[in-house]
Order: sequence, then structure tokens, then C-alpha cells
Amino acid sequence: ENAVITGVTGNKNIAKVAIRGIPDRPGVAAQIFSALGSQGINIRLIIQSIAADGLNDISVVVSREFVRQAAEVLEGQRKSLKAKEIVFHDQLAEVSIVGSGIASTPGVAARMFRALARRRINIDLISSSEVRITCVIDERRTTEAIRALHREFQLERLQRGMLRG
Amino acid sequence: ENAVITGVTGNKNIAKVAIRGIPDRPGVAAQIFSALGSQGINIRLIIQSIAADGLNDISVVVSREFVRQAAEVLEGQRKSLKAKEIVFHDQLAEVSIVGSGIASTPGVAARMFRALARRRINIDLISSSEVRITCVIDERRTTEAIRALHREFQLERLQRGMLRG
Ligand SMILES: C[C@@H](O)[C@H](N)C(=O)O
Ligand SMILES: C[C@@H](O)[C@H](N)C(=O)O
Repeated sequence: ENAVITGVTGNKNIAKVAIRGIPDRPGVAAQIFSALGSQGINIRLIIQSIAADGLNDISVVVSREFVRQAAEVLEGQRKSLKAKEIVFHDQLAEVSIVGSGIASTPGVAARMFRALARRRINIDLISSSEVRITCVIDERRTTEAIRALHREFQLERLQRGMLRG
Repeated sequence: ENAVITGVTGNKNIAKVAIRGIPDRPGVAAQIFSALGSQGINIRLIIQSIAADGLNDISVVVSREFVRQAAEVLEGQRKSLKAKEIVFHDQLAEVSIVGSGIASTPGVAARMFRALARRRINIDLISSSEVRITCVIDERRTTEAIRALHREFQLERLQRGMLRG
């Protein structure tokens, strides 16, 4: 199947909060998101990669208006979670390519990441699905990243109007 | 907005490969996925969470038939990537809840994770979007996890036919 990339999106109105060094055992993610959910915090992305030595981290991407509140809620849970630390960063943006057949077309991710790498744009977080690959990057590189992705996937005509935030 | 969960899916035909301890600087993700893409490996999920001390890991979920090949390709790149190690695990399954308004409805993720936690099902990886939350778990717990999620989101009538793999 050949992927058809139909668009590039950007969103600067985001921030990440991360809970580091939590025990990799049942109930931990449930406790974290129960705490966030009870505060009405909108969660855009949840990212948990491979654990190491029985510990893991969870990165949460939220709309920027929620980052302080999210960090405070999690700091309040830190001891009972046995988490090492709670960190947050709000000078970030999401840039995504969207389309169909992304997962089943090897090389699409490579093209996206190469387009960013050529401009020396560091990729802070990655989350993908069958229809989208999202990278979180430094928000100061957003316009440049979107332009690079439009060029890579030959979507220049769509450049206007794609940037939210 | 209130989320409407329309389904629960499971897929046992998966495996994860992880590249641990890669330098967190531009070009690394591009190199990894160029190598995988050149081999025609289908990539279901790409998961990269927060870095630590200038290093990061990337977890890649692939269809199970690709795991050995993916691990070999990455092992071949390990030195030039300066990666610490390449690991893989294929006794895994994806379970997902799908619907609308997931990101904007706090508490949905908590309900999913609590349903798994109550059965002591450990969550190995997490990847979410606005329309789906996917957990990777031990494949031996797949049927139980799907049943638990159907119950939590009141979708029992959908239980038959949901398990692929
Ligand atoms: C780290 C966290 O996801 C843990 N494995 C859990 O199941 O809750
Ligand atoms: C870790 C990896 O994603 C790196 N930050 C890159 O941009 O390629």
C-alpha cells in the first residue's frame, strides 16, 4: 500500500508534563490519569515507551493552559506514586503529517524525520498511528518544520492556514 | 465534550523492538527509520517519550512477522547510532479503545487504565491520539483485557469478533 499524505498540521498551544521513574507495575498509570482526570485536564497525547530496570516514564502532552495545573497535580501524587520527579516544558509545538496507509508504508516516517533532521530540528517526542505521525519539537522551529514537511510531501499549496496556536 | 467510546480492539500479531540509549540530537530518528524503511518493515506504532541526560529510547511496534528482521537491521546500525542496545519482545498484544472526543474528555484514559489495573494487567507501552488509546500488554492477558474494557465502556454486545491475531 502506498501512503497518501493529505496534510501537515502544527499546534503551538501545547506543553508536556512528564512523570519520571515510576514503578512499572499495574495501577501506576491508572493513578496518574485518575489524578489528571479529576482536574478536568485535557490530554492530547499519552506517551509511554519501554521500561528500564523496573522503572518507566510517562510523557503527557496537554493544551498549554493546563500545564501548571497538571504539574501541580502530579507533584501532589509524586510520593505515593514513588516517582523520581515531575518535569514540564511549554516552549513546544506538535507537528504532524496525516494521511492514510502511513503504518503500512515503510519509509514514510523516515521521510518525515529526515525532513526535520536536514534542518537540525530535534525531535523531542514521537507518537504515531495508522493515520498520523506526530513529533513534538521546539516551538521556535514550528514554521520551518511545517514548511519542510509540506515540501517533503509536496503539499506546498496547503501551506497557508495550517498553523494553529 | 463527552467521549463516545465506540469500540475495543485487540491485536496479538504484534511485537516491539526498542532502540535504547540513543543520543537525543537531530538525525538519529531519521537514521533508525531509514534503515527500517529500506527493509520494507511495516511500522504500527512509533513511541518516543521524554529524554534523560541527553539520551533517549524509541519503541517500535511492528507486525510480529517483522520483529527478527527489524531487530537485525537495528543491530546493524547500533554502533553508528551510538545506541546502547537493541531489544525485542514478541509475546505482546495491542488493546485499544476507539471513539471520539477521547483527548478532550478527561477521565477516559483513567477508566481504561483502571480497568486493566483491577485485573493486575501491566501496561508495557502507551500511545494515544484524539480518537484512540492503545496499550501494549502481555499477550496472555489479551482476552481478559478486552473483556474488561468492554465492560468498563459498556460495549459487551461487541465482544465477539473483536479479537484479531
Ligand atoms: C508504568 C505504568 O504504565 C505501569 N506499567 C502500569 O501498568 O500502570
Ligand atoms: C531521539 C531522536 O528522536 C532525536 N531527538 C532525533 O531528533 O532524531
